[in-house]
Amino acid sequence: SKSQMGIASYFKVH
Amino acid sequence: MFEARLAQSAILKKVLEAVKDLLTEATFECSDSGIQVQAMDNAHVSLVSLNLRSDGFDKYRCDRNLSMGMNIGTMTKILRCASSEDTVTLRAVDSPDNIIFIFESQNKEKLAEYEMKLINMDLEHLGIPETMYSCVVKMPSQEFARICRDLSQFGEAITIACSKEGIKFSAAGDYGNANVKLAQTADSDKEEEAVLIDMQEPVKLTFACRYLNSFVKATPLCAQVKLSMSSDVPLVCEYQIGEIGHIRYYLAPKIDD
Repeated sequence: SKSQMGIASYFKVH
Repeated sequence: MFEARLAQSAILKKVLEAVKDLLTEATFECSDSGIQVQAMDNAHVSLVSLNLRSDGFDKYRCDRNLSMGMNIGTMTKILRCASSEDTVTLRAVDSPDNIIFIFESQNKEKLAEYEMKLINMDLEHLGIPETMYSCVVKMPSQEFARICRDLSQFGEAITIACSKEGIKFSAAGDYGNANVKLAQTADSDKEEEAVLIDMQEPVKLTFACRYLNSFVKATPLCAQVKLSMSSDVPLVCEYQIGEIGHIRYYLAPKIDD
């Protein structure tokens, strides 16, 4: 099975 | 003073329809260069990035940079009050508490004003790095919408595999599985119908149907959609908005447990 990643884990939060 | 006018409200109506499924609230950042929106959906799985350049408006004035928090549901309702051919003007004072939408009919005989309260929002900005994508696919937006809709019947996720030969969309579920392959079009006489693949390395990524089906609400904005993919990074799904800007959706992939 696959799990859903969150978008913020790929982009830096400012 | 902020004032932005579009000769036809149709573009703004379509933009709202393209984001309303994903966003409940968003900050519209207005500056001399135009209007930008960057917002994550509630589940923080996707990111919407909207850019409307000031030179694409029929009239644009922004004396001071403004961050206006707007309720997308309310804004959608207001835009639905405009006819597609109406001129739309957005107007706000410096440090505003509200924004005014002014719709004027083509014959100038009907003038409607809608005032919407702005909301205070914490501004959380994500830095999106410059990325060289392994595969960039341009294809008819209606075809992409159709494939997302059709494959959603089979499973909750769509796997996109892109190689030199073409792009393959597949879905698998309890009732069976489905796949749709598109080859690169040999002659692209009709630019709008072309499937173009720019591949450095093949990629295979899986994405939740739910979000893809929200992104394709942008289909009326542009005849072509651009999909940019690399292994283990978010998909970028981009629609040009006429001569005025673009909307990009970023979607985090699903990964093996």
